[in-house]
Amino acid sequence: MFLSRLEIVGFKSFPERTEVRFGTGITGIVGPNGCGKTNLLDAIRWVMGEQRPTLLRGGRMEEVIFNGAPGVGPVGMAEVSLTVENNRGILPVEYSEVVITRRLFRSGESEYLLNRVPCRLKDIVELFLDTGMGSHAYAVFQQTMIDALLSEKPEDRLGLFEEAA
Amino acid sequence: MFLSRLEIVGFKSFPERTEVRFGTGITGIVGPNGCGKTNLLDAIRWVMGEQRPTLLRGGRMEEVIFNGAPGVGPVGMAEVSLTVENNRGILPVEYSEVVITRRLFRSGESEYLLNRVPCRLKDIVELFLDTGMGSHAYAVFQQTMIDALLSEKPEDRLGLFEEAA
Amino acid sequence: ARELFMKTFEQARENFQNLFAELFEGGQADLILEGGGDPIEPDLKIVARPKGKKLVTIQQLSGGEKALTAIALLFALYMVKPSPFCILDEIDAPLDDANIDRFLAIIRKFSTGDTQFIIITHNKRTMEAADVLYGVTMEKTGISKIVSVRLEGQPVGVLSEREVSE
Amino acid sequence: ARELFMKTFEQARENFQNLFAELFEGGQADLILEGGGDPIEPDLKIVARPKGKKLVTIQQLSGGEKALTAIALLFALYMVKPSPFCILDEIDAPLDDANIDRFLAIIRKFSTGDTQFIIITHNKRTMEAADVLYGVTMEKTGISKIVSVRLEGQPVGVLSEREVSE
Ligand SMILES: Nc1ncnc2c1ncn2[C@@H]1O[C@H](COP(=O)(O)OP(=O)(O)OP(=O)(O)O)[C@@H](O)[C@H]1O
Ligand SMILES: Nc1ncnc2c1ncn2[C@@H]1O[C@H](COP(=O)(O)OP(=O)(O)OP(=O)(O)O)[C@@H](O)[C@H]1O
Ligand SMILES: [Mg+2]
Ligand SMILES: [Mg+2]
Repeated sequence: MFLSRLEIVGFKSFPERTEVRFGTGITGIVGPNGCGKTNLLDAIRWVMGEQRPTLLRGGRMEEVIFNGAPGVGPVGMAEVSLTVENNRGILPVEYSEVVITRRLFRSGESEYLLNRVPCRLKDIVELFLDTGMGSHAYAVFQQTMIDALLSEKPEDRLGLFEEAA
Repeated sequence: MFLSRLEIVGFKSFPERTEVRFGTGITGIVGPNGCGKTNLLDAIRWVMGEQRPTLLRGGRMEEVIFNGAPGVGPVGMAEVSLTVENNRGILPVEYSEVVITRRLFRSGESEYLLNRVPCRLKDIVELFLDTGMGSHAYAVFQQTMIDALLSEKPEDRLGLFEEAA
Repeated sequence: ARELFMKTFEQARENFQNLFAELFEGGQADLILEGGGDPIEPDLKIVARPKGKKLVTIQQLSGGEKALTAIALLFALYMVKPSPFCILDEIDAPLDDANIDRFLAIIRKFSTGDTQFIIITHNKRTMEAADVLYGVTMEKTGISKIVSVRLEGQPVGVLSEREVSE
Repeated sequence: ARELFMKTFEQARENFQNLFAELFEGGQADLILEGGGDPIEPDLKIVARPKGKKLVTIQQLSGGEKALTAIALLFALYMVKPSPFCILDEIDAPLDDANIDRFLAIIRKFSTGDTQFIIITHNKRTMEAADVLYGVTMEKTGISKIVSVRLEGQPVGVLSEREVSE
């Protein structure tokens, strides 16, 4: 199973429809400070069902919607679509390719789609849960986790192990 | 007032007598991971009177003495000498140049010298205290301080201000 | 739950010992779990002894040694329940050239073993190791745009001039 | 003591506002002190608005923006009671090329104003900005040695071959 395509519009610093095609091996993401690289990581987390705004560096979920730039007003909706190749039949669906889509409107309404068919957030989360991967469908390594391991407090270090178990 | 010369022997990863002559402007210190750069910073802190082993990344003060390497046994004493140019007459001494020396023996005994004359730790600390600089005689900027400012806990952030005041 | 934790811990510990020895080309590291019986709080000690140096806790290692040891532990935990893809966000920042190469060797090993990597980095060597490279830019303030990038032996300082828009 | 704290705070705050505007070429930042009256714990909020972007707390900035903002604040505090010399230990790690240049411009400004700097770094641009450069090596495992180093337009990757022993 691998990620083939990420499509973002209206999410954080990406007001315009933007697409990234990932390689099967190592895809590098580069650019100056503050240009949007970590926002791509946030987009992947968000479309896979992340519900904690703090893990997306926001106070409220609404903060992931593009909120404007000089000369450009805020938009009303954030949408992210992730295409996953099911090349080893790991996902419990007949398709060789699965597209998960998540939308959030300023009203607070959310929409979720699996291969363009409306579904519930639960269906997206369970898609990966059934594979035995669950929230382990993807692994993210960030400085905050390294800081936790280096922390003087045992509970910070143990926290990572409890999450993995 | 500026640092002109640092001499280290037996301190941390410097078993052999080593000398650094600092420029009046910007002196850069480079090298691979783990080669001893931060140890130089620790040496400067230590000779200026730092008494907290944790700020020197150790559990006990004895840990600053070189404790051995493959084929080289531990040594019995750590010694650091720092030469300070008193070019603007800031330091309350007649000399244009002051050499502060600190030694620590495995026995736990310490020696302090000002221009090669034995003195007490108190005399070294007060030398800078009287200038109104006190522990502000030098400023150290490290990642731990940046982490404190970025911490979620207000007390960590405020801590830096209280230290400065 | 306690059993699951211990099972995870033992596997992670073994992975960590092996990965550390590989990343540090020798030397040893270990995880020590203590306490957990009332009233003692459980404590996790991470100790390491780079080749030719003394055994210390992770906090006493140098900046780059700490980072590489923590990376070994993150991968050790990852291996207990591997995912098909891994996203790394600038974790190579404190590593010197020699350590970046060792870090990339481990990445390639996992990559050959079918793990897909997405690596955010400012490091030239990491960029060279990537099969595909994307640049994120903000020409218009506050608006991100993605371009594909080629290195082609150019000093990466001229990255922006070499950008090939998608 | 309370009065001394407030005096320090107000001076640091003003320095911070100025330094941030300088380091970020525009934009604004502020320190907001709240509470301190029982039973409310005093809270220090650090907020910043890089040029053309929205006002956020420091934790919500990007990795490099956070680091540069924190550096501005460390210098702002430093200016309240300046010392004759400053030691920086690898604080430039998360900064991109453009931000390193701005960071070095501030360093040079303080340096011309009589502050002596000792900067530990892995960054090539910071190395180029130094007047004097020392390399620390560990040819024999566990034993540090210092050599003086010259850059001379050589790619710094060959630092070790260009080392001139003292
Ligand atoms: N909802 C939003 N609307 C508009 N812009 C946003 C929104 N959320 C975040 N941003 C912008 O995204 C930028 C942060 O991007 P990001 O964290 O991805 O940077 P980065 O490329 O990872 O940088 P660094 O190398 O410094 O880590 C900030 O400038 C912020 O203003
Ligand atoms: N008392 C001691 N005796 C011998 N070696 C010591 C002693 N204390 C520390 N060391 C060694 O010093 C080394 C750490 O050096 P230091 O922290 O200065 O590295 P560094 O150059 O700052 O590296 P980095 O770039 O990774 O931050 C460690 O390898 C440690 O083994
Ligand atoms: Mg980032
Ligand atoms: Mg260091």
